Amino acid sequence: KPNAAAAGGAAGPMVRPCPGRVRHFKI
Amino acid sequence: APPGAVPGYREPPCDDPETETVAMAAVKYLNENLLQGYKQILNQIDKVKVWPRRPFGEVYELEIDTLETTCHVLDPTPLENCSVRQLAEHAVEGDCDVHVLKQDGQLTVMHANCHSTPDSAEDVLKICPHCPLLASLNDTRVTHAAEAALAAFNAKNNGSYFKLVEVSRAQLVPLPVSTYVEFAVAATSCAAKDVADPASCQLLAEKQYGFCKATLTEKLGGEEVAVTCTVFPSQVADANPADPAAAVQAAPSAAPPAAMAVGPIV
Repeated sequence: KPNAAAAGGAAGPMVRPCPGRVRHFKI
Repeated sequence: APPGAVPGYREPPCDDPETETVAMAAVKYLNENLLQGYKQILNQIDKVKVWPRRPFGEVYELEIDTLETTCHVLDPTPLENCSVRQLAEHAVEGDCDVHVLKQDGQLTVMHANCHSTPDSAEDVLKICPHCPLLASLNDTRVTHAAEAALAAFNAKNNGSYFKLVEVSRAQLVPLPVSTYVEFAVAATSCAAKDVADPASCQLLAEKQYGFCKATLTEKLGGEEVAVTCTVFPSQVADANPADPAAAVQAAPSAAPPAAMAVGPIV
């Protein structure tokens, strides 16, 4: 399997930029 | 641009302070331009793309979710002081696509398109099995309840005769059999005590609106109505509230006009 670091991938947990946080509640 | 060239855009995180500032400006614009219903509050930023704009500035393309508050759009209460409509009251969500231009530090809403959807009956009844659901505003029981409540309010009112502006929300309650309505009203040039022909009563030049909550309960041999109205201070005429090119400042709002600084009358 390709090495993530060698492939330029980030080693840390993936941050999902969107959608953002729910401020109240979802319906 | 040369054929086939796709101009690049950037995608900042949805919870980035810069994205949030733009989303808040968009919600402010929406509330300033809503003509009916309730003020909206930001719930979630779904997507954001930022496009370069020639010769200057950037255009934010946002998808945002809003929720209905309990403040009617004619209510001068600042949005920060408005409560979110809770699930048990049958919440309503708004899905909005907005385009906001940022240039020289100023945010201008160029386009806004929202669709509102009430929560599903299934979801409401899941958290509150006996809660009444939203009723159609065209239902004859709803229109009758609003008209009867407004008549009761005018009968007890020593000031202006108020006309119905819109029924904004209604629920049919099974037990006791009753209809709950919320509606907006406006003061007219007629005195409530001596109205001969309501059709001839004109709205005041300096608009004075009110918001009423009422319950009409069906009783044996008749009906009983309970109504509470909050009459807002007179509003100075707005230059052009529906102007789509109106700039929305990201900075906090200026102080309200003097005519709105007075508290509401219940």
